[in-house]
Amino acid sequence: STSTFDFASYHTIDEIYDWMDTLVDDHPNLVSKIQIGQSFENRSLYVLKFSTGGSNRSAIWLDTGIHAREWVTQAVGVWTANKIAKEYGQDPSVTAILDSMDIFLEIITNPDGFAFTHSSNRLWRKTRSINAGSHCVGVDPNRNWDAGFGGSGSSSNPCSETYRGPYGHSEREVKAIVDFISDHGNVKSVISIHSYSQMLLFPYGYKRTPAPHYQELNELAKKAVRDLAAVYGTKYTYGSIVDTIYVADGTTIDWAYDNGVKYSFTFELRDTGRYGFLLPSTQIIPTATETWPALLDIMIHVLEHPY
Amino acid sequence: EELFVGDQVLRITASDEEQITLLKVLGEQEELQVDFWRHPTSPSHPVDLWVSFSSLQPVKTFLESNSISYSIMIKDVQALLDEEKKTMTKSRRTER
Repeated sequence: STSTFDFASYHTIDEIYDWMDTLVDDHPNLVSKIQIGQSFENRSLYVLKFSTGGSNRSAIWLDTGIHAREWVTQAVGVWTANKIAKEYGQDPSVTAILDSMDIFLEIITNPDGFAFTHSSNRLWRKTRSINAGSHCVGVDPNRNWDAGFGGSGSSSNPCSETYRGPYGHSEREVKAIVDFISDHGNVKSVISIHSYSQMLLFPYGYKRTPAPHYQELNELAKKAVRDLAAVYGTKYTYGSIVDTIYVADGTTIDWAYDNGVKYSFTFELRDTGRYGFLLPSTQIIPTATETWPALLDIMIHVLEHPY
Repeated sequence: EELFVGDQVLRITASDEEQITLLKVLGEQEELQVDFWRHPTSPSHPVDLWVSFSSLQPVKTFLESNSISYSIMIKDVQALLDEEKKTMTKSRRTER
């Protein structure tokens, strides 16, 4: 059962995939596991679906671990999946959300890269696809989306950590999500969880023009980071990608927003300035716990503002 | 398996846009083994730079000669990774 799983520890891909099966077993009327494709090295791309029935309901998409080395995000993904399953029927907000909408959560969005961080290079970020004509491996899956693809906010050098790839959606891990969200047709929010630097970001990254819904997204981000800080005092900044950090092209949430998903956000979870990507596992649960109210703020807002 | 013995992560504080530009130039030096964990964006944001042991000396010389202030955020990356692995193994044993 999921009760023996140590949420306060980092785990391998096999351990997390096994745990997903026990979560489904423990909550057969709420949780199912779907495969949306295969990675470059033919690992399964699994998504947990939380649904209380109905067909083609509005949906919320969450993903963690698109950058392999950001281990706290996959760990927060596991904790959050368990929290959603546990709180349905208990927490009024979670119950209200799932009585009307579905939630899709891809915990290991970059399985090849994640496996590589366990086996060979803990600091690996990208996918593990082979780049024709280069000895360098991998594409930055958060520069590979067809939204501002190929601009100055990504690199054309296969050896760069922000290499965009040969063309938009060249990465199977990215294309699988593109196809899933496009085919579903009713996804109202995309929340992509990264680490680190304590930011809550919304479109755009590839251009300075404010998004049409800038005001609403900014207000929602402000509320979410306030509720996040209320837990342990972790301070987040928030705003559009381009205003808050830098120009970034080909990102998940810019593609989602340009394809009609209004409530698109990226979380950059903690480190509070000591460990970077090597956050000690003792901080997994505090990180997940403080992120939860911010996630709920966004999901409740999506529920209460249908479009 | 890639080891990171003696590698460090420096937390750099740029005081102005000129120093931000200098840091971007530093990141593009092919002969240096460095990786921005937090990119140089503006003087108000810290920059975190992973530096391999072999590149530590030239990088610190560059920073000091340009009066760019920094501190050592992670003194030995491999030591932290060894600790992480030990903790995972212990947890796995407990779970079992």
